[in-house]
Amino acid sequence: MDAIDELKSTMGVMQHHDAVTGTEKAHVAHDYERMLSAAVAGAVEVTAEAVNKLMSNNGTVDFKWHRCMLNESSCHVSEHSQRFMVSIYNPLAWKLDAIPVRIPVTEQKYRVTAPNGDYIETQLVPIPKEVIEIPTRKSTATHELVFVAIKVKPLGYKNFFVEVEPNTVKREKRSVNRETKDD
Amino acid sequence: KRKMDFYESVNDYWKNVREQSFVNIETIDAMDKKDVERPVKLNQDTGFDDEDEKEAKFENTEKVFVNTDNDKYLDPTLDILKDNKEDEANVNIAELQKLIKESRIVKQMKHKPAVKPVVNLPPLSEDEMRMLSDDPMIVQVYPEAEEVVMRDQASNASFNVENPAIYIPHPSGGFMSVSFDMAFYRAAIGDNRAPSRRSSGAYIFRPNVTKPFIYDKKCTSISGSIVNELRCVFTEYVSLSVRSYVHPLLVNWVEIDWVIGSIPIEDNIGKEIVAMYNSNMINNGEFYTDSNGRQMLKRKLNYRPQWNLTLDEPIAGNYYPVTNKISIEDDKYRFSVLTDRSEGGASLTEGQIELMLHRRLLEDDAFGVNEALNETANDQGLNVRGNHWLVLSDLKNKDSLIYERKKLLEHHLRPQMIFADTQISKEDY
Repeated sequence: MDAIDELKSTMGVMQHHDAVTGTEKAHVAHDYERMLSAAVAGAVEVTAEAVNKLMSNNGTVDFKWHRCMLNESSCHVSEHSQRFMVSIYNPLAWKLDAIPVRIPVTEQKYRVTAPNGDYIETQLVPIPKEVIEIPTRKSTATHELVFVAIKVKPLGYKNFFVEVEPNTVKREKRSVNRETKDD
Repeated sequence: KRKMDFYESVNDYWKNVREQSFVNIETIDAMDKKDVERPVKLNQDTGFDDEDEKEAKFENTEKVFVNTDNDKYLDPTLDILKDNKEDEANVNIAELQKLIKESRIVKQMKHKPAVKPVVNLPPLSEDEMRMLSDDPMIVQVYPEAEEVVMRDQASNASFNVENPAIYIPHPSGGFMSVSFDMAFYRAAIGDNRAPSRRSSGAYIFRPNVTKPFIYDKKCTSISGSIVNELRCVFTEYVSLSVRSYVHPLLVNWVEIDWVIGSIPIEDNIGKEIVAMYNSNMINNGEFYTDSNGRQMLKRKLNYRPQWNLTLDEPIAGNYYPVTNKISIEDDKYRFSVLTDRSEGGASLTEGQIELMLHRRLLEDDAFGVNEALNETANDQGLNVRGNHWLVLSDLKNKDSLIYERKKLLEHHLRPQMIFADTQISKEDY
């Protein structure tokens, strides 16, 4: 509850009209960002513990879960792991029939396994140059692995298992967009 | 022959559908048959066709195209005209180009089909329907219906790369085409000693132009089995991707992923970047914005319900806060843009939705911050990335309206994703 209380009190501070509309000085805006990102990171710990608890049939499953900077298409886990898991949480009170998932990766061949063990179709899309060149972005991801997660229950989780296909040699960075090549 | 007749008879739609909101000259004339013989004569001062100015049905918009490569102002009309055929419209294009070049006033003609010609073709026979239906972009005209229904295999959105536009599927079949622009307003600078001398700042939006400068755009497309993307670069600091997912459960919506920044200020001009979505919907200057995500409030251009309004600021005076959604509607459909954060929005031109995405200003507006709205990181202006969802709903179809409301909440409360490295095998997993 401490972590969740921390996020609640930070959101309390963010009700100030400056935080809502941006009529504060730049260094105050930066302080708001600092408070909010620390509080959200704390709350992710709670989510991570919940997922571990749900996943372990009273064994000790202890995955280190991380939140990623998807808004700048960067994710340390998915860029550097040969094998990783994605847990998707649906915060709504109704089932989501289809969720487009975009995971920042380097250019390799990936295989995504759904909870029922089936492989699901994916597409590798190059990240736009304008995103890659954002000065504050620190990421090696050059592509996004796109797939569609279907039927995620209300307030429910769904985990996917992603692995680099065994016999894929890490491709040097190529400017040509793969889709065109495959076509 | 029949096919040509068929195309001929629906050519208003055909061209309109094919060329989206930037229709070319001949469609303007074709709409009013009697004018077809007479070439459009443009008056040197007004830029309008003075014989039938009252029915000109096009408006003179001061959109000035800036070619980002060499910052030269382009005369877009010549671009629009250059590859037109002369036959349908009998408009003497060369003369018109000469006139427009001399006139240099009519920068761009926007045209709205004020009337939908009812097509009274006898019903097509089976084999004719089959012949026509092999064309992927065929329109099917149901004689009794006024509406042209676009037959598209999946009701997923699609787009046109050459003349960039998005086809948003109608929930009841068919689609609406929407073209899009990115533009910027130059920010006003003043000494803040009087309302008319205020600078644009954190509290104030005050452009010092009456029309935004529209960027030129270059687009490429990526297609695949999950998502098709149209990627447009407007200038080195403004770009966007239009995403249409192929999945049969991801229909009737389009995602726009825009990236803006760092806005250059070497020219000492503060800039306010806006996105514009242009449709051919006739909304009579009315639009709707949500206030704090609660009810949708009706807005009317240059009007306040509570008092007689005289506007000193024709642009800013028509901007309203948008928390999640801004929409325009006609008697049948509602075109909505769902935002992922609070933005300023308006509909300043018929059929258009405009949203302000990013600002970088150089003067304080003397309302208390004592600092220009010029947030930086690494000594450069902020980079901002966000997205819009475009949704078209049928006002007479309850499911379609419920779908739109759910999309709004799905956009705001999107799925949270967390990632974990693992060494276990897939079987163990």
